[in-house]
Amino acid sequence: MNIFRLAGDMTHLLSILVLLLKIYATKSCSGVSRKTQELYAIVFLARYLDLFTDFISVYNTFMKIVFIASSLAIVWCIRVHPMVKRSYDKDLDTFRHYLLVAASFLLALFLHEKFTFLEIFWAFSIYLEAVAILPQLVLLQRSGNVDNLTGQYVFFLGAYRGLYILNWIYRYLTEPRFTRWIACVSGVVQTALYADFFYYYFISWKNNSKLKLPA
Amino acid sequence: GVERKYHDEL
Repeated sequence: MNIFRLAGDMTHLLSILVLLLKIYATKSCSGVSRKTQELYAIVFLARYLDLFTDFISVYNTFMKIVFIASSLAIVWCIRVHPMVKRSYDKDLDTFRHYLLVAASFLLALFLHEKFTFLEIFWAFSIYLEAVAILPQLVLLQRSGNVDNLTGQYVFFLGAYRGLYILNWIYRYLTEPRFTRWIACVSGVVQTALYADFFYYYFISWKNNSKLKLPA
Repeated sequence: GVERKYHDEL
């Protein structure tokens, strides 16, 4: 494990903590896309099916369980917690996320490393993760104003993706035969989706003003 | 050779 990968995992973890903190502290999920959160829960459940078949390290196993548990907890809060549920604005969160699920699964049926149950679900989770942020970005753009914690949540998620790219470059340079087309191409696509958000995030940071996305 | 561990990332 290199420093970029570790930093990427930590910013990923941090993003989830920021989101949980926001929901817990404000008892509100305003500005948060339930659809994106549900997609992430599906992503983790589909990808970590290997929790039962492959052991990589204690670190890996621990993080997988944390990601599955935290993503389910967030979805639970938005769907079930009486106060949080009330703050969910479903009229803003209208992205047809099932289309992303269907398209990702279809793509995984054709593009995978091996035609096995685990590998197809692994590829599916990679494709779905690449586009899972879309409902969140659309919601932020629609509501215009982004509260600080939600902005930081998306910022850390984007940082995690950027650090994973550095991790792949490092591994490509240091490990013989490091080729992972599916993960790397999807990862670059995923990171590119944040470009617009990052642009406005840095502008607001530079001007010390509130983050606003143009309609 | 040793089979590489495929999915060692998260």
